[in-house]
Amino acid sequence: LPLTEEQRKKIEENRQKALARRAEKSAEQ
Amino acid sequence: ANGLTVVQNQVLNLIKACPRPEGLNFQDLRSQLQHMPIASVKQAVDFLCNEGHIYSTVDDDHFKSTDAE
Repeated sequence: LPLTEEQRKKIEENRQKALARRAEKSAEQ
Repeated sequence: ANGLTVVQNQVLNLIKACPRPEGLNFQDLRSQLQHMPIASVKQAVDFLCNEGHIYSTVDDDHFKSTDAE
């Protein structure tokens, strides 16, 4: 089933948060 | 080489390989890693989330990789 606009938005928000977390973790090392 | 354990790499590779827009769900991950204790799979997922390698999508049971577009 195709994703709803709301689901797409949520996924993109979570992706951005994860990318920020990843950048933060790699800066710590 | 990427600082991840064998289990973490296996989990990450399966998530990366899933083409569905909502990502791979935990049950699929479990069934593809039947040889592994569920606690190890869960631990690897938690670690990868915490490190920003993967993220949950439509709910807390579906995951995608930050490497994928």
